[in-house]
Amino acid sequence: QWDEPRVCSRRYLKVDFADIGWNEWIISPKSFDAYYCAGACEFPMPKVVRPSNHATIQSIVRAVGIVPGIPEPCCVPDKMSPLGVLFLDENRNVVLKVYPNMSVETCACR
Amino acid sequence: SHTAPARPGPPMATYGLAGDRDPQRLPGDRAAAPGPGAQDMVAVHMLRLYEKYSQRGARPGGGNTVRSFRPRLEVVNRRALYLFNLTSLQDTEMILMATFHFYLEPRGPQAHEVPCKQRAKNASCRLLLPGRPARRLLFRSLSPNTATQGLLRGAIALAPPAQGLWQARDISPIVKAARRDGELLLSAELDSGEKDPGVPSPSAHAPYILIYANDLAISEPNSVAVTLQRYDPFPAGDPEPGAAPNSSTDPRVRRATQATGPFHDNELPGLDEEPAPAPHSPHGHKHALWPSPFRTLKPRPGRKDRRRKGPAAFPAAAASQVLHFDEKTMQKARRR
Repeated sequence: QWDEPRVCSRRYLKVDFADIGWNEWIISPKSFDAYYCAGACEFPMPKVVRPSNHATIQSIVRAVGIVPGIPEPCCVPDKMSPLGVLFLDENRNVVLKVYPNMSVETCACR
Repeated sequence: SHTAPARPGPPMATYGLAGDRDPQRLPGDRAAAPGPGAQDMVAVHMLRLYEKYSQRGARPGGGNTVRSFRPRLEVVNRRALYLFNLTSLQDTEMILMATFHFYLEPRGPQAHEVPCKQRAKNASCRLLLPGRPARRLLFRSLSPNTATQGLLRGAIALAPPAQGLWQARDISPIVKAARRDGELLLSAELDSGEKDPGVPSPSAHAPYILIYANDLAISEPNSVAVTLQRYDPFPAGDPEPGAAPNSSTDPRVRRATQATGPFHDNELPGLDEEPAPAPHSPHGHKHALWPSPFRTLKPRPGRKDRRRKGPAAFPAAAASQVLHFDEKTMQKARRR
C-alpha cells in the first residue's frame, strides 16, 4: 500500500474468517471490513488526524526535545463500529452476538 | 403467532416477540446460507435476527446476544418430551427474555366448527366449543441426575388455532427461575388432554427456545476470542495433552528484535522482559496478558525441531541482551 498517505489515517483491511480458521463455526458474515490505522503522528499534526489535547502536547514536547525518550503520539482507532456474528456454539446451537469495536471508522493520533 | 411454512420452499416465519415484527420472506439462497439444517425454523429465525441486528445501532432485545436451543425428543409413556440443554448459557449473560417457539397442530373434527362459523368468524367462538380438553404447555426443569420427570416450572394454556400455526410464548420467568436454581435442563411437553395424543416424528416442526441476553463480558478485552476462537494448536496425538495452550516443556526462547536502545522504543515499562512478538503476530504481548483463551494460530513445530531450536536460541538470546547496553555503561560495569 505504497500509495497510502504517510500521515495517520484509516487503511483498508478485509478480514476473511477462513484466513484465521474460524469459518467452521461462523455462519455469517464470512468476512468483514475491519480496516486499521497506520501512519505518522508527526509534529505539527494536522486537524485531520484528530489529535487529543494530550497528543498535541506530547507532540510539541517531542519536537522541542527537552525531554528525552518521548515518542510520537500513536495512530490508533478513534471511532469503531460493532459487528453482529452468527455462529455455532460448542453444542451446535446457533448464536448471535453483536461484538463492539470490531471495525474502525476513524483513526486519530492519541 | 404465524402461518406455518409452505414446504419445501423456505419457511415464512414471523415472530411477534422481541420487536421482530417485520415479516418478510427470506430468499432461498439466504435460507440455505447456514448449511445443513438451514431449512429448519431455528436457523431461519436466527438468520432473520442476524440480518435485523446487523444494522448499525440495533441491539437484539436490548442486549447483545441471542442464543437458540434445539431440543432432543424423548418419548416417555407415549408422551413426547422435548429436552432442552441450556447449559451453554454463560455466567456473564444476563437473561433479558426467553421465548418458546412451537408449531401447534389444528384439531378436528372440522364439523364442530361449522355452526360456530355461521354465527361468528372469530377465535372466541371456537374457544367456546364444548367437549374439547384444554391444551397446555408444561415446562419442567430437570436435575442432571434425575429421570425425565422434574420440577414443574410453568404451565401455559393454549387456544386451539384454526390452522397449523407457529406460535411463540414468553417463558422468561421459567428460564430465569431454572437458571437461578442451577437446573438448566428444561423439558417441554404439549399436554393435549387426550389419552393417546400420538408421538410426533422427531423432525416435524420441532420447537425451539430463543434466549435474549446481555453479555456483560462482551466489552472486556479479548471477548471475541473467548467466544469465537476454538483453534486447538495441539491436535489429537500431540504428546502433551495436559499442557496449557501456550505452555511448553522447552525453555522459553527470548526473541529480541533489533534493539533501538533504551530510549525511543515506545514500549510500556516492564514489558521488555517478555518475549518479543514475531513479526505480524496478531497477539504480540497479549500472549502474556491474556493467556487462557488466546491460542496461537501458528503451526507448532515438531518436537525435534523445537529441541534443535531451543538450545541454539539461548546463546543468541544472551548475546542480544548485551546489545541493550551502550558502551559507556559497559565500561562502567567492567570497572566495577
